Amino acid sequence: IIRIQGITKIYQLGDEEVHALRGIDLEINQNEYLAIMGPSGSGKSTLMHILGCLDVPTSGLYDFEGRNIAEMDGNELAEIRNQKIGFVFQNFNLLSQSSAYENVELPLVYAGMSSGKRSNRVMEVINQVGLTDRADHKPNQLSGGQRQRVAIARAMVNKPSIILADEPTGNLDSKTSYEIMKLIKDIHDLGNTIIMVTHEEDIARFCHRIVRLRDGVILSDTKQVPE
Amino acid sequence: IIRIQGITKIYQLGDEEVHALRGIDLEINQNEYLAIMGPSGSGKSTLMHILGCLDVPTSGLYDFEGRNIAEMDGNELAEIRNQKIGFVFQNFNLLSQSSAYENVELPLVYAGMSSGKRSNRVMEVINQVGLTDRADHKPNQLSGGQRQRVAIARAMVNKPSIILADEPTGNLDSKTSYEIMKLIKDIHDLGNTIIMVTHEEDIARFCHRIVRLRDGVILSDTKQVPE
Ligand SMILES: Nc1ncnc2c1ncn2[C@@H]1O[C@H](COP(=O)(O)OP(=O)(O)OP(=O)(O)O)[C@@H](O)[C@H]1O
Ligand SMILES: Nc1ncnc2c1ncn2[C@@H]1O[C@H](COP(=O)(O)OP(=O)(O)OP(=O)(O)O)[C@@H](O)[C@H]1O
Ligand SMILES: [Mg+2]
Ligand SMILES: [Mg+2]
Repeated sequence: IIRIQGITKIYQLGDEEVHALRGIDLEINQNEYLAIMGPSGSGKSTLMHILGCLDVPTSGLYDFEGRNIAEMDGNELAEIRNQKIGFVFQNFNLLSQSSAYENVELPLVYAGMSSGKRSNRVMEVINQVGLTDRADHKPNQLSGGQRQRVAIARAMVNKPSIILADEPTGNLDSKTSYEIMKLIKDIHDLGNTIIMVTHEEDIARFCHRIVRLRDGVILSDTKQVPE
Repeated sequence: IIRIQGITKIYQLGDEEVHALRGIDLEINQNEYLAIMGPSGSGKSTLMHILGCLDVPTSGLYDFEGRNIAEMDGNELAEIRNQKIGFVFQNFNLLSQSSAYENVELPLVYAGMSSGKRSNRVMEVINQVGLTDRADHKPNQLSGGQRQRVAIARAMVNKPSIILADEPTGNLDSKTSYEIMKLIKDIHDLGNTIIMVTHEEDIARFCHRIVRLRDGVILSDTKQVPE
């Protein structure tokens, strides 16, 4: 469903150029469960933002479900982002003036769901990430790992067919991490596609394939039998 | 050097009360190397902010180097925070409009160091965390793990005798994590005190003592031989 070829990303900083991605080829099929790993600064988040249609590559081809992303207009891209892709940001990217409930509800508002149906679905995912008694807290009234779980709930709420999760367990203790990984496994078992950045080897063991980046290129791409 | 007794912290949220800490007793001596662990939401960051004199407890005693914190004025607390304690925040807490260099330099500006001496010391710690070629980048021009390392460099720059680090490796790959842990070990070997929150068991193995929290109380406090 996703095919990228020759993807590069160059950040221009004054007269300095940062080559974050130096030619990435990757093919991801429906219902794959993929981990992206690599050193800090190797280009993982940059790749995730391009895959999630949140940023454009400097060059290269991006084919999404048979259609060329470069030929889509803003509306089509927004529709893919809202309907098909759930994104868990590395820095959570929550609205600071909104409660956990309102942050999770936002994708359903964009999708035009009625408010009655929305409240059922929002509380369902908030319960699933273990934040039932924190739904009315704002981000600065939550712990780091609780904020991270709000970001995970928001990514799942509209039942997207692709989940892109950038370091989803970075602030979670082992037990809470494991509960999140079980939740993600359930989503995967329903036929959805999971692409996850992680630096934790024991989290990567849930995945069926590991792509390792270094300095903006793919070092290795290996299939594995998950635990 | 640090002794706390009966420390509680209650967050008031409208008519809801969140008991983040429910009576914590802890004694930390000079040159200890302590890990604080526990589930997400168990009160680790709340405890760290109180230990770092960044927040006040709801009740209880806090004795810092023989003096009662509650009897200190704003200036004395600011001096302790600037001279004696280096704090690595879980959410990094960097100034978004300042470069990595300017963020790391800030404690030295507060301490009144001359600009010539400052630039040597700032580049020394920036080199130590592996960000020499990112010193002029702003936080949104850095990767997640690079932002985390700026926060670590800032905490170390004024050579404080106590380092409080809240999840310092949450966004770092194993190799970069290991380099940071070696750096922290060097600081410890110079006689300084390290208090670190972590959820990663292999990071906790560097520590000499592990305090486990659950629901705002200490579950266990065990000494161990570090790796
Ligand atoms: N400003 C606040 N207002 C209300 N509740 C708060 C506030 N800050 C924290 N809390 C609550 O206090 C509890 C403890 O939070 P704390 O940040 O200390 O947890 P933590 O152990 O650091 O968790 P994590 O591992 O997820 O970072 C959490 O349940 C959180 O929701
Ligand atoms: N807006 C930007 N401007 C300039 N350079 C940038 C920008 N964003 C990222 N970079 C640089 O691009 C490189 C790749 O960043 P990226 O965030 O993709 O890394 P990463 O693999 O996700 O790292 P981490 O594991 O630390 O999160 C980094 O060296 C970073 O400094
Ligand atoms: Mg990243
Ligand atoms: Mg915390």
